[in-house]
Amino acid sequence: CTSIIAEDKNGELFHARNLDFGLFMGWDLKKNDWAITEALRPMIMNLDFQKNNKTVFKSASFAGYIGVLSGVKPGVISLTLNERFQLKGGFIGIIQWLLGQRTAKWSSFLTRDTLTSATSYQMAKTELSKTELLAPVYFILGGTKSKEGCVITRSLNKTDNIWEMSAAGGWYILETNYDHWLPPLFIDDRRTPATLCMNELTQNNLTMAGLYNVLSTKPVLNKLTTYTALMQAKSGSLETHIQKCPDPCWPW
Amino acid sequence: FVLKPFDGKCVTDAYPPKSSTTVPNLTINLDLPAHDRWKEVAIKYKDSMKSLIGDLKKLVGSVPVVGDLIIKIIDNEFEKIIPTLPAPYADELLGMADYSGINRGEILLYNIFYEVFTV
Repeated sequence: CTSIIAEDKNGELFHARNLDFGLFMGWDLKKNDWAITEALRPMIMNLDFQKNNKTVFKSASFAGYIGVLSGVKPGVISLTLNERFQLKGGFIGIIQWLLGQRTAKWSSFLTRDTLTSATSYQMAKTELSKTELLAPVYFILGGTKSKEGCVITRSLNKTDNIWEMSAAGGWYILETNYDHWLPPLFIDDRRTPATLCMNELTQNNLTMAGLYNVLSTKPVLNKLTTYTALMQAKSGSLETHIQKCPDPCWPW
Repeated sequence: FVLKPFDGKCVTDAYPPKSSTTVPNLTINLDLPAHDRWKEVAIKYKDSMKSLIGDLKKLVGSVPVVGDLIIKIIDNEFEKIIPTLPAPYADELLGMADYSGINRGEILLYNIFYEVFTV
């Protein structure tokens, strides 16, 4: 996955993400694609969670998936979740749950709870960084005001790091699936091309279209990419597009 | 597969994407009982969900040594996990299973796959 929060010259924040999933989960020889990734694409949808006929939050999701991996709460926050690969991963969490240790939360449920209840960027940040989790993840959180963007690096019991957009170099913050203070795996470096393309885009020319273009650049776009979601917390907009990487393309 | 280094060329004309990339918009009414909120999705997408979950199970079952054991746990134990989940998730998952006709344990597998199998 690749998530980006960026701020234009007028202080408007944009949040975009590629959701990549299905690595090593079977290869479809006919379609030249990962089998699970290909199966997920027709199941992508935008969901509008409403109470009293009013939107509480929106999410880009897969049919039948009740948690949230990408969502926006109008006027409050935008939020995406990227997988963090660790030996002490989510399977430890489920074993603990099976053994009766149930104090931690499922990450995608915490994301949904936060979108449901948060009334401010700060409140969301606290909730996402303090709650015990069942799987290590990166939360990429955006707000409505200038500089409100951060990446929260989570392990099961604690927050390992909170990386603020202002500290990342100014006008954008970008997360793939690696700790930002470490180099990415050399055969899975989407960070370098995405960063290069963001710098080429420039803050002056930042638009949702520009972010979509960055996320459509190979290998940021790859065979695992199911969709690109474009969000803005201030307006509450959510635009989702099914993605497919035409050959020749990186497998991940 | 292509595993050559990034060529330094950034895409500048992908937006607007083709209309075929558009996704449907659905509403989840939180005023409904949790069990019934996903009825429309469950009925409309049950075949796709069944097929996908079947693929996931095949994949999990193919894990050397422990594959069969994991499948047994999914089939026999996962259903028991659902009532232990906090509200409204337990009832929502039960509703999803009831309206789609998919085994409850399999519905849970699908919903936790992204975060559990990070290894």
